[in-house]
Amino acid sequence: MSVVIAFANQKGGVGKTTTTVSVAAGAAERGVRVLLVDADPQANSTSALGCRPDGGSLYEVLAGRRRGADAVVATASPLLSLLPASGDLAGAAVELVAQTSREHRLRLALEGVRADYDLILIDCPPSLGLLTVNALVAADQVIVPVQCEYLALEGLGQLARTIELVRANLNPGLELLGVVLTMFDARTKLGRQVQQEVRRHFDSTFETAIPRSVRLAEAPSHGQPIQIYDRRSPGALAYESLVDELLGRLRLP
Amino acid sequence: MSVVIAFANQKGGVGKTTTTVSVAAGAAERGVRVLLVDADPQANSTSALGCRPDGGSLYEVLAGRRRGADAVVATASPLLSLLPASGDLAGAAVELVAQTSREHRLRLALEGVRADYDLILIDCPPSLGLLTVNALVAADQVIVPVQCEYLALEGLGQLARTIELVRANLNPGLELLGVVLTMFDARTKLGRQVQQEVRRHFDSTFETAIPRSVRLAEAPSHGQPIQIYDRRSPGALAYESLVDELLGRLRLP
Ligand SMILES: Nc1ncnc2c1ncn2[C@@H]1O[C@H](COP(=O)(O)OP(=O)(O)OP(=O)(O)O)[C@@H](O)[C@H]1O
Ligand SMILES: Nc1ncnc2c1ncn2[C@@H]1O[C@H](COP(=O)(O)OP(=O)(O)OP(=O)(O)O)[C@@H](O)[C@H]1O
Ligand SMILES: [Mg+2]
Ligand SMILES: [Mg+2]
Repeated sequence: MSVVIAFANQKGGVGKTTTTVSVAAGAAERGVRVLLVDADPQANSTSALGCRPDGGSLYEVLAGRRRGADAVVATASPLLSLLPASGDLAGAAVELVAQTSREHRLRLALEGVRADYDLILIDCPPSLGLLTVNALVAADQVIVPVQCEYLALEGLGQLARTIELVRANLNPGLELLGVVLTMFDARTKLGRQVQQEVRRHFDSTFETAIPRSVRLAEAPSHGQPIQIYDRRSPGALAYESLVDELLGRLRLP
Repeated sequence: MSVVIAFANQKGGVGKTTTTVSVAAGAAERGVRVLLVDADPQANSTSALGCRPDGGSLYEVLAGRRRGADAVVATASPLLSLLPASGDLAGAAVELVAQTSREHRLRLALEGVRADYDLILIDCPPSLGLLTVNALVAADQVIVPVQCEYLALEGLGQLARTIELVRANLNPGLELLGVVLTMFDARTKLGRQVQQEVRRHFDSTFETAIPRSVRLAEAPSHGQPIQIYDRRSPGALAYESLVDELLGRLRLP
């Protein structure tokens, strides 16, 4: 039986894609069977894993034209599979509005594949629209990446309210698994202040904070997760420690 | 007669808010009458200018319940006014879908205030949904902030196609004024490569590249534009030079 985790935060550029891809690759390396679902029309997770969103993508699955299992593709990591996104997913947010059970489409689509994976990770777009709501309805847990900067703090209240709304109306089992601090620069007062603020408000914040590391920003241009691109970089080491913490919380192997 | 400029890019965290606020404050200091419209439900421009989105906001204007002029508030800069955003703006994207002339609501709302300003700047959310389309329909020009990182490059094609679609179907006068390179770190190979790539593809790229500067990230927590928070920082000096270039291109005073 698999655990489904959504990586969500409407604030842009906080490390949602980098965290989803790095955790997915790290867990797959430890023998966990992982499916990464790219629910962002930017398709950044898809390209960060070296895949092209050319064939069927999540859009056709949400529109009911293709089964989830038929859209899944392999990646360079043996135990990591991908359900890719494509640009037309941007249209889904408007087209789905008038459909029945519009918030449940992703959950229903994943029913057919859950048995094949231990972990299903969903990369969300930077908004609280229908695609993110679909991810929160499909998910058992939510991980919130937070960049250690002031503007990223501001949106956390809005995000917490949205998670609560989804829990109350659409998915009673949804839980906040934890907050992940990203792009943390301990040399700046701002970084230290934001870290303290986040840890004070969210007891579920992971111990591991991800440092700012240019190798993490380079890896997507090579279509490789950080573990393959530069395993010894500070970013890779931090994500390894995060994966250990995360699998510990899930009591996975 | 005013010029309306939308600051748009669906990639998150590339510096849309920071650029809109810094250009608005810089132009106001030079005697230009400026209105900043915050079209992002995160309301980051609103808080970066030290305002609270408590009274009427853009949401009520788009819903037709309040005139644009009645929602405008003053800021600490005498010639800079703000049309604030609020959290309920997130609902507008779904609610407006079924309304008539849903893409023209912002343009119609600004008709009543255009005469009062020389420059109207619109901060967009990180998506290509209805709020961004409204901004592109209301605008005469578009400025695209691009972070000097690989993933920010990926989305430029999608954005260019969206601008073209809006020009072809909704706003024939819309033009790309230019691309602004942000968070540029000349010390990294990635930064230099992305800069070269952007300048090669977009001749309208501004000469001024904005360096990564922590003072820019600190300024919003004080509710002040960079010109007030730390006028001598590298970020402030770069935005001063960008404002000179921009006003030159617009042939404004
Ligand atoms: N720890 C880090 N150190 C340095 N750069 C990072 C780090 N994490 C992410 N980045 C880079 O910062 C940028 C933003 O990260 P990313 O795209 O993962 O955020 P996101 O939240 O998924 O963005 P969006 O809101 O657009 O989906 C990317 O260019 C990425 O490569
Ligand atoms: N040149 C810069 N140097 C350092 N930090 C910067 C710079 N420009 C912006 N920032 C910081 O980077 C983060 C992202 O910038 P900003 O919020 O302006 O981007 P955005 O595109 O408006 O994001 P969103 O997509 O969420 O609307 C913010 O924390 C901001 O303070
Ligand atoms: Mg992303
Ligand atoms: Mg913004």
